Amino acid sequence: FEAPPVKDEL
Amino acid sequence: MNVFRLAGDMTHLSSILVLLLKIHTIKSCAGISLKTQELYALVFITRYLDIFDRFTSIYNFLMKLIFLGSSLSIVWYMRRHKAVHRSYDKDQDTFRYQFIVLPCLLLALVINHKLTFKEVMWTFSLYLEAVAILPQLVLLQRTRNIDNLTGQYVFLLGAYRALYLLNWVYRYFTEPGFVRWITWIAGLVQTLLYADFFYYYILSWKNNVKLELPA
Repeated sequence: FEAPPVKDEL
Repeated sequence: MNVFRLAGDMTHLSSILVLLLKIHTIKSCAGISLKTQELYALVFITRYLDIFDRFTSIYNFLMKLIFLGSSLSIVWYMRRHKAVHRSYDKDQDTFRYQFIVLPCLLLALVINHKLTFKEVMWTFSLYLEAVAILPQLVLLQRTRNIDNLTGQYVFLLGAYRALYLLNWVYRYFTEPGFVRWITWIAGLVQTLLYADFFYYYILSWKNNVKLELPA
């Protein structure tokens, strides 16, 4: 899978 | 931030407030599954491990505190508060949630963005949130007369993730490269699990009759 996404959501 | 996500967060917050209102004012948790509440507390704990080391915004920080605090206090009320605990129907709330916690944990170990503790816990929280409502839905099928607040609570809880789906569609079209397969699929499964509840809830609302889920 792609790189860990930015956790900008709750 | 977009209107769908804000509406989703506000819907999620109001579902929790409806539940807290029910438990705090009428000191009853009849029809509410403690198992689902414990699963949600676990979802927030594993989701917000980065609350102190990754600061996105005041909004995110405050909402995380509210979600953590409210979910833990609901579990506390249902376990420790005498009057509330008495209204808890543990004989009906029998869903063995190890059947969902373990598979979610294994899946998070296999399908994740990065095999680090925090990343796996975050992924686990997404998978767990998708199925955490199952004990509550099973309990609703067993509960003959579902009271309004309980129905509203479950409806708002399902609606919040449906709004998040719209938020992801919006972000996909407005933010180049915005792809979150794991989040999207977990969110879609979560929303689909509410499908039949939504159907019976809207039907009962339209025909102005008591909400009943077929067993």
